[in-house]
Amino acid sequence: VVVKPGGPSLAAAAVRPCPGRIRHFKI
Amino acid sequence: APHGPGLGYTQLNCDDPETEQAAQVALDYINTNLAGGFKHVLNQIDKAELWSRRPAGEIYVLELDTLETTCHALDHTPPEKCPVRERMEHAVEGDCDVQLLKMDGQFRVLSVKCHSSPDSAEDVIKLCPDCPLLVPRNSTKVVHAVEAALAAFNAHSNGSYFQLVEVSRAQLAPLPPSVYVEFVVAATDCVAKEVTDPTKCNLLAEKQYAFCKAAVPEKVDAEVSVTCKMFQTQPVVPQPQPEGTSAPEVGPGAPMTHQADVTAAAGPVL
Repeated sequence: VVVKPGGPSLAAAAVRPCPGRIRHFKI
Repeated sequence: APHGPGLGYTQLNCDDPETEQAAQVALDYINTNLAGGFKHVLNQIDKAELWSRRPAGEIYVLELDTLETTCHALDHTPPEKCPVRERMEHAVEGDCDVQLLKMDGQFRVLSVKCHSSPDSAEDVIKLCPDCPLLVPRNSTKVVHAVEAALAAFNAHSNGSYFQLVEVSRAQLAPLPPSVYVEFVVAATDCVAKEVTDPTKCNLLAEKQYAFCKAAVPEKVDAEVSVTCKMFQTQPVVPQPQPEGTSAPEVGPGAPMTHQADVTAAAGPVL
């Protein structure tokens, strides 16, 4: 994997903004 | 139209405090405007987009997963204090598409579309093979169970005769074969001990609702157990009328009006 300088970091790419957390249980 | 500068949308983090705040405003709106059934609480935010709006403001487009609570829509308990319906009671989830406008720091609900669906019978049985499963509220067994429960309730009522308003949910239990029903009743102008023809009884103008749970064994002559929670009476609220129309009918035979309907027109503001 080649990461360009100034591009998004691998940590940032791993963030999944959605769906959010489950508060109770998933059906 | 092609997206011009500032007209696109931003994908929001579903767990951002602001996204959660928007979701909560939508949930409050949903619970305030329920026509019947049970209050729901937020379970998960599936999707969150932020669109810019001309000439001002921002539009939040959210997809929400909700879960049914045990609090009926007429119950004044705040939804956050309502227990979520357990999976062993055959849970029900809601899927809602909502749009909110945020302007001057305030959220306003623009549109809500919700669809609810029960957990699958297979999943409930996997969890506990003898758990009662949800059944259609208009099935013959359910209708008979509600009639028996209401008759038992009225037989022990020293005051008003209560009339059925809504069958809220129904489950069939295998052992012993029983029907569990949850339903809403309302007081009428008849006295329970003196009723001869219930069809002549009218709901009171100042509505007195009660939410009842009953277990009705299928065995003939078995004892029916029914418990009801009375809600505070709901005062008659005059409805805003367009010019040229007469005042609303508020007599005993007037159609029922939930207080929630009144707030629907204005929309909630945080």
